[in-house]
Amino acid sequence: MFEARLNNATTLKKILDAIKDLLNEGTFDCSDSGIQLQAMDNSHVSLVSLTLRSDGFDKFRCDRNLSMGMNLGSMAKILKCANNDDTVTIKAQDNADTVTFMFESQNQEKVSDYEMKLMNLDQEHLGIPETDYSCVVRMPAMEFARICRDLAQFSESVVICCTKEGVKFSASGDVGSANVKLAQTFNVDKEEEAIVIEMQEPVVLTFACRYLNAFTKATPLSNQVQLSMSADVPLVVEYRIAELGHIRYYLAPKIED
Amino acid sequence: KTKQGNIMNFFKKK
Repeated sequence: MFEARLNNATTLKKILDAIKDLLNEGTFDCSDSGIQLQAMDNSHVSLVSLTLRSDGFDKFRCDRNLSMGMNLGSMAKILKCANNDDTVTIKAQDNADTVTFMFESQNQEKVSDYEMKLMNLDQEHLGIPETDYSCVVRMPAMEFARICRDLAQFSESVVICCTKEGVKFSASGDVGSANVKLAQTFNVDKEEEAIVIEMQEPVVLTFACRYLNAFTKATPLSNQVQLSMSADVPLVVEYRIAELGHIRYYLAPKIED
Repeated sequence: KTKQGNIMNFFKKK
């Protein structure tokens, strides 16, 4: 028996919004430690890794490990039927071929359940090595989303250059070129407005704007985003989900042809 | 000119 409850459907809606543009389907691996999903986008350029800890749920029970392959478009249709302040419970029997989403209104007067067929997905799991990154940048998630959106107008790719002084995002194309420089902040009132750079070695890397923009769909989940970079390895874009876990996107860099 | 890398070139299959 598997049962996971969140007192507020908003978080689950936001999580799905953060992955459904990149992935058509995904396998939710459930164990007593929580729920994990790892999947590559169709073109194998990026990888999504979602971790939701069992202690972050309002109720969590998982008697046996189970993997639930879900069509994320179908899941989105179902979650659209939940009000933001509904309690959502995800339920499945052991070895079942369906999963049930139950939504309960605050006053308990409306209870709906939606059963969805599970899929057998033959997804490859990749081992992600522990890496000490040359540069780790923490910045407001809204600011990162804004920069990705702005620079995508000028080029298909953005160059991220990180030094001790700051981080610079650049794009150039037919129209011209754009550069956005962010300096590390000192003495900001609010932690969520801070820009923090931890640098061992400076890095310059090129990434596809399309994917960066897809990752920023996670912005409503977190005030801050963390970018981890080293030369010639995938960028990690991490959004923490308060008290529940995190979503990490890995993006292969563009390389000199 | 740059070309897009594939994520599977960086992480090994489990």
